[in-house]
Amino acid sequence: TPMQNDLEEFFSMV
Amino acid sequence: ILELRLVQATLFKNVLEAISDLFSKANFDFSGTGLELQAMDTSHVALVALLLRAEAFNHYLCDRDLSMGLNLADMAKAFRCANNDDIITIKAEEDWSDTVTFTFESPEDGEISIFDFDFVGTNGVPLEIPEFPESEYQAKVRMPSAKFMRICKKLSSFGDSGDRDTVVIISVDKECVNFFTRGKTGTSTIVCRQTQTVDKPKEPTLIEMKEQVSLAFDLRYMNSFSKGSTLSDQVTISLSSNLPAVFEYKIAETGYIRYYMLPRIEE
Repeated sequence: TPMQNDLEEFFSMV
Repeated sequence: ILELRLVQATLFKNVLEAISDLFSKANFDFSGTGLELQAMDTSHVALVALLLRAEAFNHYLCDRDLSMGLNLADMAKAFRCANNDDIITIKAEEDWSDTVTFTFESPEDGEISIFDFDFVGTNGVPLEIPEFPESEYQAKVRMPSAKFMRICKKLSSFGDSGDRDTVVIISVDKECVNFFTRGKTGTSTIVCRQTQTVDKPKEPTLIEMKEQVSLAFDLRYMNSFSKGSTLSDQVTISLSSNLPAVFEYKIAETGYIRYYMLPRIEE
């Protein structure tokens, strides 16, 4: 889902 | 059917106060275990995850998993009308129409307020937030949540007022955690040493450090997280240069609220 994609992106941002 | 009751509105009021200024919409997932709520802010800098186990409610009936997106600003407005000792009932009907009903009942005068909230989109299932082992974090700081809130207030009053981009640098070094911010004409540093006094055993500041760590964050976000202090006496801050920081408030044996925040990359 788009929200889950946002979340995965969030945790890969650091 | 979904039917939940809380005999004191305080818990839910505090939850909404702790999240509604930073997050506009949240995903609410009800299951047999309890309520899981997740939300991400519009700039994708912060994420909040809340768990309230079924035991946190005085009555909890949820015979089918239900996921709903709800507007937090509207909910916070409604909850500001509720008194702390109002009885809250949360209901969604059998036909799964896209509405949830919150009822506030005053135990004193019997007045009942009913709010129906339309769903505003949903993820359909709870988001899978990864859990990282403690060893992944370079430092962990536990302190009274009121102390953390006080630190945030001090830093905010010193940092450029009106500047939404005030940065706070959190550094952990041995038995100290430092909070540093820059104002218009100077800097401010708050140093917290590890403490564990005999007369105040419930209010220690504990620092576990594997490696020195220093990370920059948006003060505005941290200040907003500090509102979690209404839900718990203690906050735990986990820091890593490879992961979003976690600000966790445990809710009396029945759950937690965790705020995740990306550090700022300084030019």
